[in-house]
This record gives sequence, structure tokens and C-alpha cells, in this order.
Amino acid sequence: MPVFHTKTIESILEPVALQVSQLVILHEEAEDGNAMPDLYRPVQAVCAAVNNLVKVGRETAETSADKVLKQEMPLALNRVEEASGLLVDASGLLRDDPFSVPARKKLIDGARGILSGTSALLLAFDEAEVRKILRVCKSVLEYLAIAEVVESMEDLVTFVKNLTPGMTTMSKMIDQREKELTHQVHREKLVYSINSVKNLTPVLISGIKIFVTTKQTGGRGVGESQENRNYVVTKMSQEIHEIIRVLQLTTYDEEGWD
Amino acid sequence: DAAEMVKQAKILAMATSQLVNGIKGEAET
Repeated sequence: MPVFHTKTIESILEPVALQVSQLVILHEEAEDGNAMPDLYRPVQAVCAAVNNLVKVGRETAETSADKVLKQEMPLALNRVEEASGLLVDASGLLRDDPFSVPARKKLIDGARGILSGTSALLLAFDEAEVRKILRVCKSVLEYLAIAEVVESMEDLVTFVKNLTPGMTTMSKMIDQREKELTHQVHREKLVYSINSVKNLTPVLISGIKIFVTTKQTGGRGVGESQENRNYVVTKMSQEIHEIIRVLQLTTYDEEGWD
Repeated sequence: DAAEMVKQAKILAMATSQLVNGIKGEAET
């Protein structure tokens, strides 16, 4: 049975995937079959839906700034259109001969093609959404490195002011993404890492503050406070790298399924 | 946009399900 890694894709494709696989089995078991009904109307409904999806898909690809999506979306749309063409051919053949074997084959190939093309389309779009989250994560990661050049309280205020929006956006995006995933282990990893980053943020600010104060007063422990600050930056960076890694995973791990 | 694409994909999946059910119904008889 096919497995879809997001709840949206799963809710759209899983029922039809199950039906198509049952259809394939039924036709493999009964090659000769019975007379097929007139499928003109349901095929026309599929074609109309394909046309609408293709229109929206093309608009999405055209207006997107994501180069990969611009390349992948048309390919997936072509697959869906080709599959719809097979269904139209099958419908025509069955009108002339309700027992037509080539028509049955085209019906099955068409239904499979609609399924795989729609799956490719939704996956391409989903991957583009993931890339948006990755960009935010990477910008937070880059900004974190600036912690090591903060040497005054004024710098610290600027650092916190600039870090906060990216951190808030990243947290919101990860919270939403986590809820969308079907893979329990991936969800847990994302929750763990984003919570670590959230919890370490005040620790980092406090660490920078101690370093700045220690350095300005010329007191002992500058090296130690610097090490402490760097440790927190490293720990936060590791967690963000882990988020980036998990976001790109799509493999289904059966053992991890709850 | 995303919501519209998901909506159209759902409509297509439903139309495909109805078609497949029609074919299956015949194949099962």
C-alpha cells in the first residue's frame, strides 16, 4: 500500500490509491471480464478536473520563485494530462466495443497515471514548501554565528532584535510542518529540536550578556564565558541542522509509526 | 495558490475514485 508522508497528500491520494490497486487486482484476476458500462460521463468529469488542476498548477509554477518547482511542476502536469488522454481513448473504444481489452488496459493505465501524476504534482509542491522552511532555518543558522562578534550591550540589543523575527518564523513553520507529517518519529524529532532551540535562546542571550559584562569589566572568566556562549551557539546550530535534515526526510519507517 | 491546488487535486481524486468505482463495479459482477 502506498504511503504518503504528509497528511494533506495522504488524505487526497490514499483512498484513490487503494481503489486503483483493487482495480488492478480485479482485472488481473478476470482478464476476459464482462461488458464495460458507458464511462463517458465519469471520464469527462475526470478530464474537467484535470483541466482545472493543470490551470492552477501552471499558474502556481509561473508565479513561484522556486526554480526547482518551475521545472518539476510542468512534468507532473504533463503526466496527469497524458493519463487523462488515455481515459478519453478508452471511453471512445468502449463505446464501440464494451469488451475491448485495449480499452480496459488504457483505463487502468489512465487511472494509475492520474494517481502517479497527481502524487508527483503534490510532492513537487510540498518539496517547494519545505524549501521555504529550509531557507528560514538557514538564515537563522547564519545569524546565530554573529553571536560570536557581539561585544557590547548595544550589539546585544541589535542581535536580539534581528534574531527574534527569524526565530519566531522558524518556530511557527516547524510547528505547522510537524503537525502535517504522517511519520511519528520525524514529528518527534522536529518537536524535540525546535523545543531545544526555543529553550536555548534565553540561555544564549544570557551567555552573551555575561561575556560582554565580563569583558567590559576586565574581570576574570572572559575565556570561560566565551566558551559557554560558543557552546550554546554550537548546540543551537546542531539542533537547527537536525531540523534541516529531518525536514528533508520522506522515507516511511514502519517501526516508527504510531 | 496552495489551497486552490489542494482543492483541485481533491476534486480530481474524487472524480478518479468515482470512475474507478464504476469500472470496479462492472468488473466485480
